[in-house]
Amino acid sequence: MFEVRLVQGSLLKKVVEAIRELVTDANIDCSSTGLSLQAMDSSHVALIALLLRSDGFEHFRCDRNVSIGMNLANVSKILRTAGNDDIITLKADDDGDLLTFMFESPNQDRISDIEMKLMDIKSEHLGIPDAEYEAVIKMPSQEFLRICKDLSNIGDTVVISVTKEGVKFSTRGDIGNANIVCRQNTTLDKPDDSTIIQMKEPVSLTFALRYMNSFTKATSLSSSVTISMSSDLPIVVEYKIADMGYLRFYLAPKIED
Amino acid sequence: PCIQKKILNYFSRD
Repeated sequence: MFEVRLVQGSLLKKVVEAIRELVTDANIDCSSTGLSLQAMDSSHVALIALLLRSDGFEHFRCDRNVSIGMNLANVSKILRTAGNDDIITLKADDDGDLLTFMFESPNQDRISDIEMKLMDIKSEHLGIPDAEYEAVIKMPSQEFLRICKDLSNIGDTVVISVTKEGVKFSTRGDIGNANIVCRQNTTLDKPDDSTIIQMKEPVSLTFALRYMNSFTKATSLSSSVTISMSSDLPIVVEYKIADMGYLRFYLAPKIED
Repeated sequence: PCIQKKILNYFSRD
């Protein structure tokens, strides 16, 4: 038996909206630790890793480890029928092929349930080694969204360079070049507005803006985003999910031919 | 001039 109840149901809606552009079908792995998902995009360039810890749920029952295979476009259609303030319960029987979504309005005057057919998805699980990153940037997620959106008007790729001067986002395209530099800025009374740059070594990497823009669909999950970079590793773009876990996007760099 | 690396170049299959 699998049954979990999430009071802040909007979190689930936001997570699915953030990943459904990159991933069509995915397994949610359920264990006593919580719910997790790992999936690659169809081009095998980006990897998504989601964790929602069990202690973030009001009720969490998972009698044995199960993988629940689902089509994210269908999950999105179903979650769109839930109100933003609704409490969401997910239920599945052992060996069943249905997942039940139950949506309760905050004052309990509307309760809906929808059963969704599950899928058998063969997915590759990748080992992500713990890494010490050469540069870690924490910045307002809205600012990162704006940078990615603005640069896509000029070019298709972004070079992210971290030096002791700050972090520079650069692009070049047919109409010209663009650079945006963000410096460290610690706003003590508003920590969410801070930009904090931790750098061990200067690092500069090139990425496809199309993927970066897709990652920023997670902006509403968190007021800040953490970007971790090392010269020989995929970038990690992480949105924390309040008191529950994280949504991480890994993106392989583009390299000189 | 740039080629897109795959994520599988960096992470191993479990």
